[in-house]
Amino acid sequence: NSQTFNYASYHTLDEIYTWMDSFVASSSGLVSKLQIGTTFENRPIYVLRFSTGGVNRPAIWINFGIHAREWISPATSLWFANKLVSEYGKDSSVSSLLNTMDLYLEIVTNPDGYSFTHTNNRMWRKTRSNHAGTSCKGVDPNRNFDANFGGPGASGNACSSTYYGPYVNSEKEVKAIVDFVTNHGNFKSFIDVHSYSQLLMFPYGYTSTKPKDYNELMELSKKSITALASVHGTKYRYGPILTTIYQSSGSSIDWAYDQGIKYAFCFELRDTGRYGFILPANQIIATAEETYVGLMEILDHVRLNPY
Amino acid sequence: QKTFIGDQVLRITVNNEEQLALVSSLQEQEHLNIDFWLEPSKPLLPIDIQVPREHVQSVKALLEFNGVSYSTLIEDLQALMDEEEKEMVLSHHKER
Repeated sequence: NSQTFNYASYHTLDEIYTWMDSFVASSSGLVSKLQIGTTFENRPIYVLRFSTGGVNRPAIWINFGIHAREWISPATSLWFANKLVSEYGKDSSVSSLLNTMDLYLEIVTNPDGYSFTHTNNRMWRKTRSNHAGTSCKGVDPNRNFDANFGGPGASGNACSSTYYGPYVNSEKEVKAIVDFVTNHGNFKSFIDVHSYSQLLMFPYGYTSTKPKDYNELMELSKKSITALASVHGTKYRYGPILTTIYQSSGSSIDWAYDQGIKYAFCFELRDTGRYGFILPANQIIATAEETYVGLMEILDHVRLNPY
Repeated sequence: QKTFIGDQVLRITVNNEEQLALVSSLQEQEHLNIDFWLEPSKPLLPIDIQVPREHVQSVKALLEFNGVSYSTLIEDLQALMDEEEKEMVLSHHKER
């Protein structure tokens, strides 16, 4: 069950889905599980909703593991979810946050891909969809959003790991997020958690134009990574996607920002390359601990700066 | 199940646009089957590539011939994955 679950280990999709049910059951009504869609291979796509009540409260979205091989992201999300429940009613930041806003966590954003990394190819990044005209499977879901779709920093080659797909939102996993966030209509923050390379980024990736909230997002990023570094000394770089790593079109946070969600961020968790996607399990807890602190800086700011 | 015996992960540091273009062009050479873990972006930012065992020597030779510096981050990817799997199996059997 969620109390005895080993958060210091990597887990299969089935184990995570089983954990979700026991986690919800033991959360005293604070957490519920919603299905927001199904994957190409017909797996359910779940979101955990943290809510203390109210109708259509302002909300925060955080998704983990959109690139299947980045195992540390969903592993961090499990610990994060558990931490929130255990801190609610004790920690003032967590309590204030959940008393005023709803929080949605998409623990495994790309279930088909994640399952594939456990059974067939540990290094798989994309979805597992089939599209006409090619024998190569899968689309990079983080190039499939409606943000300069098909532009520089994405590949039109279906065999490439950064293939943007045949059309915007062609991936059911992407469409599920887009529909859910759009229909909800009151998200104030959208955070997409990846690994590795220790970065905290905000829009844009598809253009060198600065977002209109550039100064605020820069300051908040600095605050977040400073807090994160205070836990285990892990150093992050920060800034817009394009200048911090590379140009990329069709990414989730660019789409979210263009939808009017000001606090749009993308994390790249540990490490800086010694292990890459094979980050040892003994670093899961430390990664989750520091990420929690970095995330809470952002979430505190979102709560204190309504718009 | 796909295995990665002898696959290496190289960290490449390019010093100028010319070297950047050279490394980027590896993406188009599909026969090499190189997986970019960190995509090429701009000089001085690291690029990490996973190279299949059978192409490790030729890719390293190409980089050296063109004066591109690199280091080997992961000597044998499969060895790391075996470790990972062992840890997961152990964790399953551990008393909670």
